[in-house]
Amino acid sequence: KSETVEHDEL
Amino acid sequence: MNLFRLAGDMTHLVSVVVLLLKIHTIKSCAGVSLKTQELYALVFAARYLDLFVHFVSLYNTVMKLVFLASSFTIVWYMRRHKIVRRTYDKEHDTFRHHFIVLPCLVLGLLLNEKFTFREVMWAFSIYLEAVAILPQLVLLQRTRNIDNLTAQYVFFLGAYRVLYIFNWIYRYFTEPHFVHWISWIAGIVQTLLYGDFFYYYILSWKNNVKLELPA
Repeated sequence: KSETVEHDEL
Repeated sequence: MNLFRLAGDMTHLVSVVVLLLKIHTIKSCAGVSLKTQELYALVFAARYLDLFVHFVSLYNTVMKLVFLASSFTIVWYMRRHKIVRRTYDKEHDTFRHHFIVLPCLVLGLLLNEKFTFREVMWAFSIYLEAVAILPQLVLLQRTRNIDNLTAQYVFFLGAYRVLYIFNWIYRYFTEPHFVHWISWIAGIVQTLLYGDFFYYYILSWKNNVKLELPA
């Protein structure tokens, strides 16, 4: 799992 | 980016623009809950901490800046502007919103995608947004004549979350491993809170009568 979670939504 | 999400973001943008224009042009915030506006400013502040460290797209960055700027500007107008602040319905906007913030913070600490500061803040902002409209809905029930712009503001704010639910359904079926329980559950709760408002708003619109929310 990458260090930060990908939040691509506003 | 899918159509539902774009439409959702645009609807959200329209809601804050409608509110900002109302307050800026008629210099009045009658019927608007300062507590909801403060909660929204907190939502954006907690959610967009990655603004400068995690670039997604120009669109994403611009929209984050717009939502941050508009929500803090609205709070500034309602607290500091010498004319607008006098139109704030202080005695009716009594929802104890700090009772909302703490449980959301605790929930953010318990239920998050990763126990890091930014992720806890992100989860906190998701839970907080789900209930941020409550002070505004309570105020609307106490406000006798709800002005159209305020009602439209609440309607667009609810509509954007409905569109986001369609966006999540679309992404679930088109993107493998797209699962975000936190956003989904909070988003559904948020939309349900608008349920009766939508019902009375559409009813008033259909019968062409003034919007009245039963107390």
